[in-house]
Amino acid sequence: DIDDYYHDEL
Amino acid sequence: MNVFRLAGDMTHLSSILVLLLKIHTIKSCAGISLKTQELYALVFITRYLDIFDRFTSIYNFLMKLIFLGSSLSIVWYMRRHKAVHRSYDKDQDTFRYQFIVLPCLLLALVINHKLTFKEVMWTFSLYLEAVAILPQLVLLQRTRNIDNLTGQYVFLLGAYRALYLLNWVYRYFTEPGFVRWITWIAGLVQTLLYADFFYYYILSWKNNVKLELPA
Repeated sequence: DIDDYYHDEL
Repeated sequence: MNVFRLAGDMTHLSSILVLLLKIHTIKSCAGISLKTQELYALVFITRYLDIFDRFTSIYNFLMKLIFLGSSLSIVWYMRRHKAVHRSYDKDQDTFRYQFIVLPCLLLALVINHKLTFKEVMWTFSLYLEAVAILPQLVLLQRTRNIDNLTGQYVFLLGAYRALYLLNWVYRYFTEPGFVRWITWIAGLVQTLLYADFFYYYILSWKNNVKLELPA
């Protein structure tokens, strides 16, 4: 979902 | 993961290690802005609120712990360690960072992907990271003789986000639909803020002279 999409980088 | 992003993370990690090395070995933080270090600790805290409820990879998890731990220990050293604290130049490190924190918070409330606490905090951390170096750059202009470790620290810190820009270009061309305007613009502003430092740093390196930023 949107969360994981935007938060895969440090 | 791509080579640009890995290089960026390693450059970021080495900037923090250079700073820890300086503070831990020569027990001095001369020329280092405590304000910037506190802002970075805030950046990592607000960015990694999801550390326990979103698991991307072991790598991400470990790096988050390292960034949180190192940034907090640097702030601790500069505030609590007697010898290090004595070398901190608080009369020169006077940047009022409420002028940075509040606008970033307001902007994060207005421009974000989702109006939830964690998402707004994450967005706030992106905006804050973009400008967190300002107190340090101001201090460098006031510091007459910038020592090598401090110069290397700031250079590596700027270089890491420049590598991230390359990572985003790479991902844009290799991952269809990869678009992250908020991250991209914040990262671009962050890198541009180092432009004049990079110029004087490379100049001093080429001419083999002491690094000095014009006031």
